[in-house]
Order: sequence, then structure tokens, then C-alpha cells
Amino acid sequence: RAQSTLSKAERFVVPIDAKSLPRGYLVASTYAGVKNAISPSPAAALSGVPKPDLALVVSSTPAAIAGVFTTNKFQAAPVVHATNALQAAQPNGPRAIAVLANSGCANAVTGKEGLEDTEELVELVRNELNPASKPSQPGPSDVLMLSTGVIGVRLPVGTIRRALYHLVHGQVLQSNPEAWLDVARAYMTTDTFPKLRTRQFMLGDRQCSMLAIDKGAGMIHPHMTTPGGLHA
Amino acid sequence: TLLGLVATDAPIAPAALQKCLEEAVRVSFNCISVDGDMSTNDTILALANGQAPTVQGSADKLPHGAEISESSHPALLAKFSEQLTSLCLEMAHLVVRDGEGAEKFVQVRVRGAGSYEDAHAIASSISTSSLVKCAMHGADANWGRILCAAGYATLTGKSGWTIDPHKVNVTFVAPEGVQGIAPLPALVNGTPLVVDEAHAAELLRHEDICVDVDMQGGSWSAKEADAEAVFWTCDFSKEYVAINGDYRT
Repeated sequence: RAQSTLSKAERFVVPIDAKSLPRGYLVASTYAGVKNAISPSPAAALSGVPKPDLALVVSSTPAAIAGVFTTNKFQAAPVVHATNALQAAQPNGPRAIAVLANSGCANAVTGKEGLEDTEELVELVRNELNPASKPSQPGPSDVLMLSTGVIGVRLPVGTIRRALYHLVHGQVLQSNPEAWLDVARAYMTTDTFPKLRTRQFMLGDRQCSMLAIDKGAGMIHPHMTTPGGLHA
Repeated sequence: TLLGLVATDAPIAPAALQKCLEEAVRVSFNCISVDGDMSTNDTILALANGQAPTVQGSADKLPHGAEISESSHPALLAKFSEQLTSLCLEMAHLVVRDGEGAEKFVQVRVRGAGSYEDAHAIASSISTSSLVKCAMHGADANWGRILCAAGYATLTGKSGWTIDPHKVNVTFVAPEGVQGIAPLPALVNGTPLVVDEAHAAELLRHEDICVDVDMQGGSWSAKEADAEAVFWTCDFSKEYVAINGDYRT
């Protein structure tokens, strides 16, 4: 508990046992170049291995989904999209097959175009994961997006589109501790370490696993709620 | 910005999952602050795909394909909710520990308030105060700044409950896992005590700092007002200014 000389990463990144990972999820991440597209930095280019900034978590079957969102009046496009998707859920409740996340660009205060960018990307994920589905099927989206980073700049959709194709079709979707840790890294902005934890517990005769990733280091004072009509 | 994703293979119905997430976030992510700024993007999502394997020999069988809901399996849902809340707490703490420039992890517990919301508002006010955060950075048992921040907290006003300045106690306590250091009362019944600086230094040199603020019922009796809330924040360092003076939109 005394002040430590070890870095935070050394103290707070814990090894994850593969057995503790939840079943039925595949994940992948990559460096898509979002940060470089938003704010090209020669220093970053020279700093060595680029950090992942795009991550995809896929459930092999439609999963129940729940969400809480910022109460900031200037809700970012992915927040608006996810809120709408959850509110428009079918009578048996919202289901999702994937969550796409990017760091480097918050896609906030980007207006109608920002929302269209989110919609285009989640639609792309949905179609790439399930080519048999008809494009732009009516109904609530079963792919949600999370974005974090610089405010007021549009997502580099073209850059992300190319990286997405690699994530879905590049044989990189997998389920192991390293892949999940890379997903946690892709969420990071000014964080100094990836945040990933798991736990296991029994529910009746089921051996359940739960995994959590989060990120955040600055602009942190959340007050999140469910949007109107979404309460259980 | 705070982003979070929880993925579980537990078979939880969507409405039940939403309710459990709301409760978990209420007492975890909604009780942290690094710099007092709420992002445009804060989101926590939870997925539950029901693919958890069955363990043979268990007496308590869930029918194949069944989803746990409040009406179908209330005890199992309560157990799931407990696990989710505990995990969200751990994840929320990691965010505070990684706060920009943070060197301290500060827990603020407010007790004896008229409602959870009022206790939360007071704890939030203390946790957001730049002066309190600077004091924590400097290992200064500065009860005055804590009291000041408590005094301007925006209370709900619903019940008419208010703070009674003559009843407030402020105590610095040793963090969990640290043995042999007695609590340090700095203010009792609104009256400051002479703070033993050596004792204070012994408590506040730790990375984890715990502050206990007891309203003792405030404008009501202690029996009538026993609500409490816990908030977590970090200290405010030069590094925070350096990071955010450099970050560009």
C-alpha cells in the first residue's frame, strides 16, 4: 500500500486464466490508424509498434444486451446510435451480435454525418459477419459501437473499413487471454495500462464466466443512466 | 471518457441484465471522479449470451435454453447481480487508479445522511474539489477543505434533510489491509481537533487514503438519517496539468 516504485502496468495488469474467459465470444483488434488519421504525429510514427485502436467483440449467438449512457447533453454519435438500438428492441428484449470499438476519435459533436458514419460501420460489421443477411434490414441494430478520443472530428471511415475487413476475415477473431488483452489495449487513450478482469461463479448448474474491459483516465466523472423507456 | 464492456456467458434475460447493470453502475462507475468532467461518450455495455456450460451432478438445474429473470429465478439473479456489481466496482477502481497523473487513490465515505442521493452528492462534492485533491496529493489531512466541499454540495432537497454543521465528524482511517494505525479524528461535532501531524503523515503516506465523513443524521436524528454513499477519486498532480495542457482537440 505504500507508494510503489513499480509502474501501474506492472502492478495492475493481472494474468488472465484462459479457463475464466466467457464462452461463445471471439475477439480481434488491430491498429487501424485512427489516431494517425485524426492527428498525424511524427513523434508517434517514430515511437515503434503502433498501438491497437480498433477492436471487435463478437458473440457467436445473439446475446442479451444492456447499456447505460452518459447524461451529457452533447451525446456522441455512438451513444445516440446505441441508445436508439436498445430502445427499438423487440419484445423479447435487445440482442446484439457484436460490439465495435475505436479509440482516437470520439465521433462526438459531429452532427448527422457522425451518426451516419456510425451506422455505416455497424452495418458493415453486421454484413461482414453475416453475409447472408440482407443489407440494411429494417429493425434495431444488433451491432453497437463505442468510440473515444478527440471530440469534434469525424471518424476516418475509409481507414476503419479496411481494418474491419481484416478483423472479420483475417482469421484473427479468437478467444484467448492475449486477444482479450489486446482488445483492452485498443480501448485505451491516455490510460497507462489495459484494464481487464474476469471471474467465475455458479448459477444453478451453470459454470458462468464474466469478463470486463474498461478504459478511462481523464474526463472522468460519469453519471450514466438508461434512456427513457429502456428501464427494465 | 469512460468506456466499458462486460461479456458473460450467463443466461440472463435482457430486462434482468439491464436492471442488474443499472444497479451495478449506480454504486460503482457513477461513484468515481478523476477530474469532475463528464464525457460525451461514457458508456457501459453488458452482453450475456447464455453459453455457460452445465456442470454435471448439480442439484439446481436450469432448463436448457432458459434465461434467468426476476420472475423465473430471483435468487440466481441476485447472485448474478452481486457478481456484476463486484466486478464493476473493481473496474471502476482501476479507472481511478489510472487517473491522469494520479498518485493517490482516495475513498470518501459519507454516512448519516437523509438519503443515498444526498450522501452521494456530498461525497461527489468532496471528491471533485480541486483543493481537497491537492491536499490528498500533498498528504495533508485538510479537514477544512473537506468540510467546505461538503457544505456546498447540491442536495436533492426532496425530503427537507440538510447538513447540521454542529454534528459533522471528519475522520481519516487506515485503508483496508493496513494494520496498526488508529483512525485520526480531525473534526468532531463540527469542532476541529488538534491534528497530530505525525499520525496524519503515517496515514496519508499510503497510496490509498480513506476519509470518513459522518453527518450524524444532520438536521434529523441519527436514527432517522442513516444513509451512506462511497465515492472514489484520486489526487490532483502537476502531471494532470501537463497531460491536459498537451492534449489537443
